[in-house]
Amino acid sequence: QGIGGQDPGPRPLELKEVFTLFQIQYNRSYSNPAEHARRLDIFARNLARAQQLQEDDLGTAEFGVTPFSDLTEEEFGQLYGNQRAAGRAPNVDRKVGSGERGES
Amino acid sequence: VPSTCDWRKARNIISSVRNQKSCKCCWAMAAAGNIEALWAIKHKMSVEVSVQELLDCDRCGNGCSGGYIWDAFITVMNNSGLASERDYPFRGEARAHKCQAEKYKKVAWIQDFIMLPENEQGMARYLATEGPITVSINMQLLQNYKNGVIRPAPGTCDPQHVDHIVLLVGFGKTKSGERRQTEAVLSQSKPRPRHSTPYWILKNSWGAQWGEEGYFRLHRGSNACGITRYPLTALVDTPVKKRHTISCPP
Repeated sequence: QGIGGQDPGPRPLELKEVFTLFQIQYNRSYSNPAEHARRLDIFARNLARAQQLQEDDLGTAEFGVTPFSDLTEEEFGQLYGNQRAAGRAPNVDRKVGSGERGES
Repeated sequence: VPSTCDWRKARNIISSVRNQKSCKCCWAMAAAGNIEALWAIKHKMSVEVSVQELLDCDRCGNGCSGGYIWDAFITVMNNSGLASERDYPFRGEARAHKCQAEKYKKVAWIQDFIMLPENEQGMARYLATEGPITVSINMQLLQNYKNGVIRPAPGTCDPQHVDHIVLLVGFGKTKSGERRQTEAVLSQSKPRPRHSTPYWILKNSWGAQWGEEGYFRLHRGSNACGITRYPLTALVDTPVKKRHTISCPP
């Protein structure tokens, strides 16, 4: 209860508590305390980044804690990025303008 | 082109959201989703095709290291179709066993595949009239995405660097004045534009726990994250007896 007798409301969760909730929700455990500390640091950076993305976004997107919040941007790219997707398309039949099928 | 289209609302067209886990097989999962949706629309029969067959039989080798969407379609044509997910289930690793395409009965097949025009109006028209299509995007903003329509600020999602393949299943517009979920509660953030935002609806392959139950929305009309770079789709013929196809629900 506040000094003036008013209830200040629920206190915001601290980073470590949010991280613990993340670990529970996504079933994450780390091999040793050093790794735990490293992942907590990455998690904090991702939360800050998510906040910045939300500030910058021109739509209605919300960014925040996700299953990938304990990964660096590089790790995320390495684990989920399809580098081959950026390759050149083969010489496929491009039917510009209409969805109709032409001659084979 | 209708103003809205959402194939998820049509019964048994869109299969459940897959999870690629540690296998970089978005290309195979997007191709499978494309074929399943088109098969359901044209044949009025829902199927779940084998992603593992695409990984094991891909001509380019290790399918868990990424792949090309066109190679998925070429693999389907070379093998005269795909087995069912039930017969040839996903294991999350490529070529743990050799290609077993010959072993199982085919449940769906394609006649060809095409690359669509690289413009969003054309993509919307094809999506609404024919069915879901595959697209390549820059996935940079998806790591921290929770919900809503992503409209990247200039310079935050390079449209030239596409590194993820997903299935486009619909499009629509937000209602005028629609705000973020947290804004509605806290109203701390800077005010959002009052006009409606056009968006695409995309099916991802990171499980239903991610994003909007496995889906996400991306701004439509600005080539957000390079969505127009490689729009591709398989071609599935309608059987003669079933010429009356299903249209996209609004």
